[in-house]
Amino acid sequence: SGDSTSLNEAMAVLQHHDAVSGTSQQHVADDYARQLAAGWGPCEVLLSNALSRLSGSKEEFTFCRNLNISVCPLSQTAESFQVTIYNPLGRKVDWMVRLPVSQHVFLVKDPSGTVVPSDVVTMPSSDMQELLFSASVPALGFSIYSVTQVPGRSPQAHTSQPGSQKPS
Amino acid sequence: SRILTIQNEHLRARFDPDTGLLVELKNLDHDLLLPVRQAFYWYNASTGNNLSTQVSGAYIFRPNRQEPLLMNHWAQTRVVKTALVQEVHQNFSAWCSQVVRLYPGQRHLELEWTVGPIPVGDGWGKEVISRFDTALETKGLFFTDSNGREILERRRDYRPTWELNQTEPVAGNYYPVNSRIYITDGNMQLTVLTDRSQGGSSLKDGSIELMVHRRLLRDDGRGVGEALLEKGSGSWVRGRHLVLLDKASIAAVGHRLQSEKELLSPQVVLAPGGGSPYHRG
Repeated sequence: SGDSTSLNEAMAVLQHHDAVSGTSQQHVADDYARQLAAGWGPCEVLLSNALSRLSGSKEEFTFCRNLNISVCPLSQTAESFQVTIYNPLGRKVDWMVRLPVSQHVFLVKDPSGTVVPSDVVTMPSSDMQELLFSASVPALGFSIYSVTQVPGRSPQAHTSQPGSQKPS
Repeated sequence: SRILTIQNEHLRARFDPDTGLLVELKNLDHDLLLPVRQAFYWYNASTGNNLSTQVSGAYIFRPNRQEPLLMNHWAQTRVVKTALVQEVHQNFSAWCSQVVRLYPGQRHLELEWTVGPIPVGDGWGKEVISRFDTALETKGLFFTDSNGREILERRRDYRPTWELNQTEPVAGNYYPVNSRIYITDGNMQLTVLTDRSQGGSSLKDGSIELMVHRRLLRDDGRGVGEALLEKGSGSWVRGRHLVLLDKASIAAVGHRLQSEKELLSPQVVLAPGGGSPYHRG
């Protein structure tokens, strides 16, 4: 069973001005981070239970906390996976989803099973690829998109060209 | 052409072909053209001087001179253009890079900056800023938010509630920016949305700066008892600034709606799929 108490308590502790403005000693700042991270775990269980109940399907949900540095073991290895996007705003939003993937071509379908446009972009100065597709998510709701590798086809991944050289 | 451009239906961003720096923004909906140069700089942190022994530290921002140092006059750039995104990747130095992005239908330019680990081997603490310079005649005024709600007018070297004797021309004009900072000449407005609280200011007419990362070598004597100096090589930080150019009369719609989307952005959860039904039958 999930539990948000520890995250609530961590957030309560972090109302201290040291946490808000970074004026604590390093070991205290590290402990703030530890408390937050410890709170995330049980909250993710809570979210998974809620999503299972609301979506009607018991899934092994994965929370990729490092998407901002293009790390997500599931999307980088699985041949097919589901992407659930939850929108906390009180209005529908269109959101560009970016997920690190392996070097393949992918088929992305929206909740109605319709194929949506997607791209695989290679990150310059690295060989990482990112899958992009635009998701439409209802107000205070979620949408579930399915992603499937297209066997056999290698990506015409959009690599980058040099934009400018060092001025003479 | 050699001019580096990324563009969607609403916005066009141009980059200097030789330096790779952003030099111009155009709002295509309202035909607003604004030369704007964006670059990264760093202030050399003060270790005290003849005017004051005050050191720059966790509580106190105090550069040792008014002018920050330019991170680099140019950036090595790489361009990515697909149907779903146009990006210019800028590499300024080993510890400073940025991706400037435009998605279809988007009315703001996304600047994803990555700064750090800040080197301090030269014995200098560094306080890194991203700065936007334009020709907007802003008459010493700029605007910052208060916790994403009230917008406060700021005037350089001035306080509304007392006669200010400005002794710190840089730090004395820095204010908290929780979600946005903007400048306007009454016709055009340039707004920068932040994805976290930062220090910000407008130290010259037409200019906006936001502090993105700091690494200091001395304690500032205000109670922490240690320098703002992560262990080891130090942390590197990644964040995003969203830049909007609009008519001053309608700019609030754009930045308020976008800022809500930024603050309450969608959460992504993955699953292998094919799970068993939750409800019996």
